[in-house]
Amino acid sequence: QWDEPRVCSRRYLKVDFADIGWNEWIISPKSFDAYYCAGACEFPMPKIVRPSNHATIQSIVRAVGIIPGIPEPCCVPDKMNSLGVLFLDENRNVVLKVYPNMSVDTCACR
Amino acid sequence: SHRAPAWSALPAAADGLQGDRDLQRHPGDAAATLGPSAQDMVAVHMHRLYEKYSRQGARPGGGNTVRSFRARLEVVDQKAVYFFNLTSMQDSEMILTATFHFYSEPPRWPRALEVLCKPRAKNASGRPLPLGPPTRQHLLFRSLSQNTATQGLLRGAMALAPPPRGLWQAKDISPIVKAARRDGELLLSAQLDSEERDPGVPRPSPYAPYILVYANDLAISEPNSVAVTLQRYDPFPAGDPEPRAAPNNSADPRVRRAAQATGPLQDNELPGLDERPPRAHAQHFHKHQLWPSPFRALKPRPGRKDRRKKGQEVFMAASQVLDFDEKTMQKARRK
Repeated sequence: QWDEPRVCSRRYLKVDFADIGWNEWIISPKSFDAYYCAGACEFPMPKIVRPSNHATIQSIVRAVGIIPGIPEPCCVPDKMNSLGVLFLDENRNVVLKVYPNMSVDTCACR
Repeated sequence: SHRAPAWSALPAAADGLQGDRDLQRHPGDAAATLGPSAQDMVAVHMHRLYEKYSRQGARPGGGNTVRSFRARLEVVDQKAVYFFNLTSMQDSEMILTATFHFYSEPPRWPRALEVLCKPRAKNASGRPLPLGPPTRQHLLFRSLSQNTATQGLLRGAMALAPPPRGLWQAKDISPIVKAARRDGELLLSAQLDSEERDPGVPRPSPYAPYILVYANDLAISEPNSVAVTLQRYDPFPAGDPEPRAAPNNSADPRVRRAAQATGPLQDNELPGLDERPPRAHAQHFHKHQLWPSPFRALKPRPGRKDRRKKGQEVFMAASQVLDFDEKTMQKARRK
């Protein structure tokens, strides 16, 4: 993903349940688009990274450099989507659960 | 039937099931299109619900969970009794609705033949009398706790008119399931009693009944809820040193996680850990703290003897820590 922007943004990640060993009891979906957030949140932060006020101040403090050890704000999921999962429980009964916050919709500097 | 009030009487369940009317009316067709495993109607039904609720923002019956329970057939006094084990429901799951799905067979052929062959009597007006009412069936629900050998407490009874042809039906049994759960009696039995004199020896039907429970899992927004229900192994195996209380001691993973939080008295750490400089804080984390253990206890439990031994070890380790503290305190006092 070298061509992707260095600034904080959403990156593509497809999770296959077989890769994490959950495919024996998860019936559907077999995989889903989870995405992830990565990239820099350095000063000055553009609007596109939707910085919180705290993140803006933290990036300024870090840029000024008076207080040592202050990291740059984190690039984290901002809005997330739920995912319905059909799986077998311990008694091998079929269960449907809709899990919140399973895939990233947008990322932000926080 | 699904066209009859039974469906319209289901408030939340209807939300999930009315869309499945075609499937319910023609289970054979659905089974044919979905392959041999589709004889298992509960799997077919759950797949349909999954497809429906996979759409963004859709909530099954206003909650977030649908559990299905298969029936186990037992013949008691020449009567078919279907048992359902509802113990896999989590404490955090608030039941919204529960529905009982069963396949109603049409009146048995010999009886129908008998009725058809009889000359129909006429009343005073000369019009033929209607045929006798079809054999009614009674659906009886009982509940029992896991360790009782009794027949179980009668939780509900409903009369059913047999349909003219084979048909899947659903009945709202929310009050029955809620009451059984409240009383901790999560083994439910359903018995279809017929008024027929000789119902015959029951045999396993390809269309076994099932129960669907729509629930709202209040713990689903908790951190790691996905691991609590979907992770089936402990990434930190038994050989891994565990500096804190063993995470697999409690039966309920959610309780276990809550109980894992240790105070400064147990871990000899200063209170106010969170306010330490970030670097020191990060170094202090143990992997068990980074990933609290909501994992199911799949490892075999140690025998009583081993447990006692382990308990002694823990006690000795704790004593050593206490001795050390005492010495330090004495030194400090002398100084």
